[in-house]
Amino acid sequence: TPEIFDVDGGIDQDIFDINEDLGLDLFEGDIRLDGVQER
Amino acid sequence: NSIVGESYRWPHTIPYVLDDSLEMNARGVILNAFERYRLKTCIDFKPWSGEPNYISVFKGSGCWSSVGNRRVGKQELSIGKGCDRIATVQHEFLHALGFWHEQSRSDRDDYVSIIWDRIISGKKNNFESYDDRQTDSLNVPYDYSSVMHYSKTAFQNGSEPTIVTRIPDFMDVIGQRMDFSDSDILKLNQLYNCSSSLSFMESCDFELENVCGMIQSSEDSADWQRVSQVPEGPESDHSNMGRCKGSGFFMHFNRSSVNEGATAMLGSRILYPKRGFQCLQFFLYNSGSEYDQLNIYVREYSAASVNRTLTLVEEIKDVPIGSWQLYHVTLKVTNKFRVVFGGVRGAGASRGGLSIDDINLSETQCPHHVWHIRNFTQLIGSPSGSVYSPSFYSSKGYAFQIRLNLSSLPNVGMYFHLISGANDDQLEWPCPWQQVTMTILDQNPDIRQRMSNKRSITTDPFMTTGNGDYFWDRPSKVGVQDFFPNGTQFQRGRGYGYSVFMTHERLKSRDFMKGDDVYILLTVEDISHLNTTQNEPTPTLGVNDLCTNFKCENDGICILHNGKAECRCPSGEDWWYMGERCEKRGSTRDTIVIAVSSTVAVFAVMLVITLVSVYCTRKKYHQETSSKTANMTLENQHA
Repeated sequence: TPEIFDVDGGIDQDIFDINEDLGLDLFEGDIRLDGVQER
Repeated sequence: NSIVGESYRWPHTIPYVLDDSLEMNARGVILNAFERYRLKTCIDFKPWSGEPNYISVFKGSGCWSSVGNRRVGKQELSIGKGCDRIATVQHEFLHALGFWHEQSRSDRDDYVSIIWDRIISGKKNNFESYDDRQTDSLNVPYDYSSVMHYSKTAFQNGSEPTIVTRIPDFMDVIGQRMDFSDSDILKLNQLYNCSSSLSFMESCDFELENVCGMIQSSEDSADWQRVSQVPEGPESDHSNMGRCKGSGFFMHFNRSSVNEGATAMLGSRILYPKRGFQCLQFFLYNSGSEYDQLNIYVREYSAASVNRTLTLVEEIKDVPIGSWQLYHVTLKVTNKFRVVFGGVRGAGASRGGLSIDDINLSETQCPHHVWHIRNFTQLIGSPSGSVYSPSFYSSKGYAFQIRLNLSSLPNVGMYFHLISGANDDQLEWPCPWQQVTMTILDQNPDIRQRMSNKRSITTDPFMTTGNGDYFWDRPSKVGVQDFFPNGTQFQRGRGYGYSVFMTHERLKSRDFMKGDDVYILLTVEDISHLNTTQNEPTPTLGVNDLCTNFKCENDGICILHNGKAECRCPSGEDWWYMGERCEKRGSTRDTIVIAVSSTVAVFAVMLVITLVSVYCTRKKYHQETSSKTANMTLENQHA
């Protein structure tokens, strides 16, 4: 059997896991707020 | 649930830019996600041509978007590393269109429990819910299957779920990243007042007696009959698979009612194309003879074809006996038309005939190949655990196979392998920019309600392996020898794909497995043309221009209103900014101070006026009294 390679390293990361690993501190995990919303 | 405020809505056709930073695979995936919007909603996308507001999709850090149209001209949406998944793109664009996450809606505590002590420290604010002054659930019930719902493991600090559904059956439903749910579509279509979509044309499962307006021809030998079973097969329809007593109909052409060579024609209602290309998809069952065939025709209506020309598009022969089979037929029609199904009786004396069910017609591209896997449940327990598809050829001539890995419970893996083929000497190696899209089909009868699981990979000609070989080099050079079932030798290159394509649990849900059959749809497209910079036009006089010299202070946002730049000022519960440029601050306290000061001032002024009035009146009275006394003539005076 030839080698197989996983696109995602064999881990099914959800949107929030991807952003969490990157250390992003986004609103609800994946929402970018503007100044007014942040307040 | 959607953000409240009409100013957050986009026009129905959203201008976009695919930034140069995007990976090739992401570019193809984004375009595929747009196709899902075009099929199921009235939202369309067009390359930016200078409109005031547009979405710029770029490869940033992570996957994120703003919520709604912020009216800032260029609005960014990031599809970073690992985000190039069609449902992720759909999710982020739903944010951009004005949707929050499902579990933040005001009534969420009635449907899910948030387990606060399992949430990562500092992330509890991600689980707040918002009241209906900020969000609108659009009168649609709470949706566990929304593509906008968190998964049960979101922000967990251990291995236990952070979200527990009140109905336990939905624990593994939340967090699906396959496609829009029915409620996602309902909400989006309500928010944007959609009444039709760009690419959907027709869906028919023959459950209603009007058979979706299909008509029998008067120029043939027999009629198709609407039945729920045929003695020779099928025993049930494909839509319900016999699960519903009293329903489950399909159309049947009974071969024993006609002679050899006779036909029965069944035409769809008249359809009006918009895009000029269509994909017809349907299930076909043959219980008659292997010599029977189904012809697909198009009857076009145009000024040029007064006689309503009937054009044969495809002859479907050698239909296997005894099972429902999925077929796709590509059409290219630009005038109004009907699709016509023509059953033809071939040789042979057997009874039975041809049956059709679950017809779907859309203005989308058909998949290039279909891998039909029968007796799927038996494969799950197979010792090898891996199953290879038959070999297929891409339109460019590359030979390939798909490998399905069923042994790594609880996950199903899927990989793409290039294999040696007949055209290898004429092809370019390493294989450049072929995007492979692998779809496990949700066999719901209605294409609009399907939530098929789709993932893509793209062959990067520069990608190398650990030993320096090009990953997508010629299989005869870098592959491993194997044999087809007929004994023919070939070489298979390395596999590239997903060990977690989907879970077995999800595969057993919905209609992925129907009658123990699974369909994997495959498309291999050359996307080299996406490796170019999108021509960026000169922006029209829009937000960017008018707002350049019109700065709003105190974080106010500049928008266009009636062609003029205006500021929308921030406000809170007891404070606000105002003025042309949000330069003045106001608050409830200020108002009270002003009101009290005004009252006191008015009182003081009134008091002064009253005092002055009294003083003046008294003075005047005094003077009048004095003068009267001086002029008085006294009578009865004593001398």
